[in-house]
Amino acid sequence: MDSEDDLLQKCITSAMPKQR
Amino acid sequence: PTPPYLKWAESLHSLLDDQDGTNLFRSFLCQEGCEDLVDFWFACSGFRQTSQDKRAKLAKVIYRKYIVDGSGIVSRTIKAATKSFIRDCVGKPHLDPAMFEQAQTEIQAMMEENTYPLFLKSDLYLEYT
Repeated sequence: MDSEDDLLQKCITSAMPKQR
Repeated sequence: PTPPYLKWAESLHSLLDDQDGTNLFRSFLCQEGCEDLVDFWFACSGFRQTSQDKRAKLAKVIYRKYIVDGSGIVSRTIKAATKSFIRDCVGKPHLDPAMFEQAQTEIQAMMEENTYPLFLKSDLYLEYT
């Protein structure tokens, strides 16, 4: 995974709901 | 208490507020070949919270991945005016954290009218319930 994909993936994950 | 899967049927927001709901909805969208819709929606939310030093790079990545290629589902869904607004924003030195907000609203409206009702009728959701 290159750094751009990584940046995007982190951004998406950070906004997703966390486990109940 | 109301089981989570019944809450998912109340609104798209209730679904996207829940981790299992989000995962199941994303699996459904993968089957339909349009998981970019929900990924983009969360990317827009994440972008607003991203620190200023990473914002310029991230804006370019989001723009390149979802918007510049006109054949993708996100690009086909959002309005031409919204796309040009984002294109103009991407090159600016100080980026507005809300620059993807209009695009996110348009994608959300499309999911509410289209993929979300289909998800609630899908085998994937019915099997889960």
